[in-house]
Amino acid sequence: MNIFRLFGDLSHLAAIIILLLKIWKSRSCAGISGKSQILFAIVFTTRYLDLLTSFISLYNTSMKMIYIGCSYATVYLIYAKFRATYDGNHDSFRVEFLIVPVGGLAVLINHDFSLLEILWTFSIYLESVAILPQLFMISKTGEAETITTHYLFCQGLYRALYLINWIWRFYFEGFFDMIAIVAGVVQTILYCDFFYLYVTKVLKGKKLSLPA
Amino acid sequence: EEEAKPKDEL
Repeated sequence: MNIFRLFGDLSHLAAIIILLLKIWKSRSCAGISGKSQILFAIVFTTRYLDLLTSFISLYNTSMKMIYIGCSYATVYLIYAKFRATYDGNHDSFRVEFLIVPVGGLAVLINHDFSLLEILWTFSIYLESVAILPQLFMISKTGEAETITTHYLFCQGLYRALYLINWIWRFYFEGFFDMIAIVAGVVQTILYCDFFYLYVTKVLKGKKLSLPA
Repeated sequence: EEEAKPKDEL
């Protein structure tokens, strides 16, 4: 475990908790894409099935359980507890356009043609695009609450730190996983436009709003 | 061909 990986995980955890707290404290999920959150719940569920088959470390097991638990809690808050505040009309991204191609790709390109491995691959591919409904929603409404942008920044930072972690691991451990790396690059690229807006607007104290 | 190894990353 190197420092980039650790801070990547912590950034990921921060993103998840920021979102949960935002919804809980404001008693509202306005501006949050429930579809993206369902996709993340699917991502964690299909990726961490190895909780049942192999033990890696206490850190690994506990982080996986926290990620899964928080993602289901978020989905519950959006679709049950604070459903009245859910902005379904603006959350109109067609997720089947993500799930179907990603599922097909996972069956075609994987490390091993076994159920667990295909589901893991599916989760890696799906994670790389799972934020799209959220970004689509922001582009539709033209704005995002500042706390939502902090969430997105932590999500993007997590993937960027993982990229540095993989460069590190390649040089010092000879480790690389092409599927994870390609998907991670795609995922990070999706955040670049947002990073730019975050730095030029949100960090200067302005609300994130897109030009009409 | 890569063998399936435990995934230590999250």
